[in-house]
Amino acid sequence: FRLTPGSPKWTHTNLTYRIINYTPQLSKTTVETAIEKAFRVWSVPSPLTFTEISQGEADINIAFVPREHGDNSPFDGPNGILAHAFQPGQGIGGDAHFDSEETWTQDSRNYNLFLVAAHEFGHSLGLSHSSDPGALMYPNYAYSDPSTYSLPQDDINGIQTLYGPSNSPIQPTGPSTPTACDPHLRFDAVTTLRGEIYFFKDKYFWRRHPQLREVDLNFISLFWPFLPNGLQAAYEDFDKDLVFLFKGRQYWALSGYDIQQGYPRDIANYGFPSSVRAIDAAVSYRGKTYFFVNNQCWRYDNSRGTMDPGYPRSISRAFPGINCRVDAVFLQNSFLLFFSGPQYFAFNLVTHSVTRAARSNLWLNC
Amino acid sequence: LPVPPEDLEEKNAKTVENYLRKFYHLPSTQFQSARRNSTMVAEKLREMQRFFGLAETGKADAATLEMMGKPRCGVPDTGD
Repeated sequence: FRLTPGSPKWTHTNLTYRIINYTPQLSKTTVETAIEKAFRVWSVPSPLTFTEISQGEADINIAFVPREHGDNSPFDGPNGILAHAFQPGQGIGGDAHFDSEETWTQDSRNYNLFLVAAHEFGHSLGLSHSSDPGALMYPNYAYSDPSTYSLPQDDINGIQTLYGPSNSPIQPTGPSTPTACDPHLRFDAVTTLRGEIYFFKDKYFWRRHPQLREVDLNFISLFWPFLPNGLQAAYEDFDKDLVFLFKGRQYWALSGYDIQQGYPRDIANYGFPSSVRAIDAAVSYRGKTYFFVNNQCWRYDNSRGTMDPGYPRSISRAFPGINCRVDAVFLQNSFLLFFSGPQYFAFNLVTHSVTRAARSNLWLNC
Repeated sequence: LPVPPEDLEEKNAKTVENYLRKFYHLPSTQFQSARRNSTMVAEKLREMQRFFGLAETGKADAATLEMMGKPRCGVPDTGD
């Protein structure tokens, strides 16, 4: 996180705000609810309180304005700059302006008012931009489901540096952005997707480009706002050009970046008994899909649409040398790459043996 | 018709200057020599690339231009 140079902050903690005008795209109630929720993001981890006033001079004035609007920082029409806010202080200090030419929403369509407002109020309180891509105070817009939104730890650290901890006996904590070269990094799921490799972790994924070997970190919601965080398994069905993603007993089918109609579905469709509550990992190879659950492996016949007889089998019997619980697995050339904790094992499908073991985050160029 | 490269170059240069002026306090260039200006732009580009964890090339490469095209907050990334 970063504090605004000079660390300007409010000298009182019971702050007032006033909504000067509204956007025609949302009802007044929806705007008020989004603004109130955005302030609550900051009041929970700090001693700050926010009270709305409808008359007089508030600490934080909120307005929807277009283009040049008198503060020497003009907006630029749809997209580009979405909003800005001023550091704590008298007059314009603390005020937040939203570009009235944007499309303001209360869902995953660009741009969610709650998320942008929560970010701008961070500036109103004295925070600058964070270089942590998972932080609320990261400069670029990134959608997260408001109903499950939790202020990241980076932002909690920032606001508590300015105003101290919250008054509640239990200090709130938040999610931290995974770092590629963390030696303890373990993946939730891995799959190929039309030649690229996707490594899923919490609400993020790393995307590895085969030729460039470049790896970039993205929010899952950037590509697939309808998917939950914390996916558990994923595989690519090359024949159908589909990717299947699993969490709990639910699964989704993606064609590129689009979700297939009629999903999520229940894994009972594959023939799993109700005793199977979740899948650890999955990979499809030569018309068969292998599912890994605890220390067992199931094999599903893609064309017959049923589980093969003789399964489930123990993983170590089906894949000699893989004697551990599997977090994730994907296919590359004639190898299955099994990930377990911070390690991966290359299983050669020709010799039917493990030919290499190394650190998982080698795949993230670490 | 494909955009002729010199137009694209010009367009990218404008995008870069605009972005760096707004968010990295690139000084206006009217009283500066072209050489001094290009040094300043490269320096500010590296600052932006460092902030976003991009390769610090000092050049407007594809990843940098892609980052500059993303919707964002209007507050500068450095300074007050």
